[in-house]
Amino acid sequence: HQVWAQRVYAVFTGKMASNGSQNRGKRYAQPGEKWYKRHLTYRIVNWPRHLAPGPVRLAVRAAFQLWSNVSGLAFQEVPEGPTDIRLAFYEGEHNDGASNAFDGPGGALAHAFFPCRGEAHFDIAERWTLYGHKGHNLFMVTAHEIGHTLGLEHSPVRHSLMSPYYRKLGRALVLSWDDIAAVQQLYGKPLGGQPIRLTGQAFSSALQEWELAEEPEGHPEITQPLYCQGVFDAITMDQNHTVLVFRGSVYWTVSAQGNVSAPLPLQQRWPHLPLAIEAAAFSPLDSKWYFFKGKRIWRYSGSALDHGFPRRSSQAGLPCHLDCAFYYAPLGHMVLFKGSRYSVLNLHTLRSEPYYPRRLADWTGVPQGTNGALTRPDGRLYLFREQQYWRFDPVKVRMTREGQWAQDLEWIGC
Amino acid sequence: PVSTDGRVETAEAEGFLEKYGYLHQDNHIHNPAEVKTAVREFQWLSHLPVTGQLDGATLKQMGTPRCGVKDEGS
Repeated sequence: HQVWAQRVYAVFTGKMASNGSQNRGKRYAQPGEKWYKRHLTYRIVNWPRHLAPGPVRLAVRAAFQLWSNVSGLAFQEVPEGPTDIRLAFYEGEHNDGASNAFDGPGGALAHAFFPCRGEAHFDIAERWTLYGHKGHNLFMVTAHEIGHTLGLEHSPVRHSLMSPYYRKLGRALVLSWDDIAAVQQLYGKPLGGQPIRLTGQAFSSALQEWELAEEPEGHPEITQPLYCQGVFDAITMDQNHTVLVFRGSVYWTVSAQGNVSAPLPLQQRWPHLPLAIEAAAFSPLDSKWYFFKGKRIWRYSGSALDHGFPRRSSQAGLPCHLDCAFYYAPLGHMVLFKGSRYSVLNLHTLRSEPYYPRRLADWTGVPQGTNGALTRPDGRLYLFREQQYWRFDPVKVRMTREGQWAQDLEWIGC
Repeated sequence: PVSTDGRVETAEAEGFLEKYGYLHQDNHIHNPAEVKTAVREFQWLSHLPVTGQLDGATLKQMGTPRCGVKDEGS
């Protein structure tokens, strides 16, 4: 674990750019609302439902490191006992007063209290993610709330971390000049002189290292692959009936006999893919792999990226940020779900079929916001959302079963 | 309460403005001038056209995922 932590720190310090701007912000809580010590301890009181503790601890550590990189502060995690700052996940009303009650998915994602209360609360009903665009990125929201526990208020500066609005984890620098000026007004510059700043990309790379390092061989007590403890980003099945489960920067294969592989780096098998994907589908029609993320589509023949790819979803007349994709034999086309609608992609023309998107209600009983879908050899379509699955029967054109996939489906590797 | 497209309905806008520190919360009664000023401040912080009107873009912004801490003083 220490080796890994040093590796992560190397990733951060190795991927930093020094900060040139010297603007002065004025955004912190009333004078006096700051910590009068520079070494602060923190504890994670409880955990979000669908993320494993390891990557969550990494995200929280990285969020604190974001601020210690640019100020005179130092943070230390203390697993038990009293600490200066506590992070906890709650649902609805949680003794912070009616106006601070959480409101379920969307709306207020989290809140925190100014020094020296040291509390940051997160809505456990949110779909928290560490990768990709499905859900709200826990690292970004934690970094924002830590800003409040240090005494920073909301910033009017667009794209600053302390802007009141949720910001996705992107490639850009996470802290703006305004964030840095405000924290340095309270706690000064880092002892080493120049502040160093973290990009979203550097965080994602560090998390990728964790996911590769954090698998069962490193922890004999973990007997199942990481995805069994939570959600995954996408799932599909190839021509040999091998199931592939995608999560963050890695994927697992589950053979027809039920043998599960170690986590494998996505980009090693499919070069040019981004760090994480939102939807994946193998097409038995042309034996090609289709990946979707944001506004782009990648298509591979085996591990070779096809000419002309990645291409923009808009070129195919498709929406961006898909929920899931799967080849649907009864239509002879690929089906793509997003929100309350679905599109149909003609794999010969690579264009959306006319008169789509249509409402998801055509698929009686199918829920919105599915993570992934695949068709089993018996022709039945399985759809997944967080811990649940639904089985769709193409003959009856309706759902015929639902349950908890990690327990009920022996072919998923858990 | 937000409509299906995530927008805050006008009736709820004053509750939103109270929650995030743009309107006082005593007795929840506000005159039009107070509301107009509060809307202008919210639009300014949110990089929207500062009209003072509860137009569609403003209502939609109120439904955007965000931090639950007040904006006052920013």
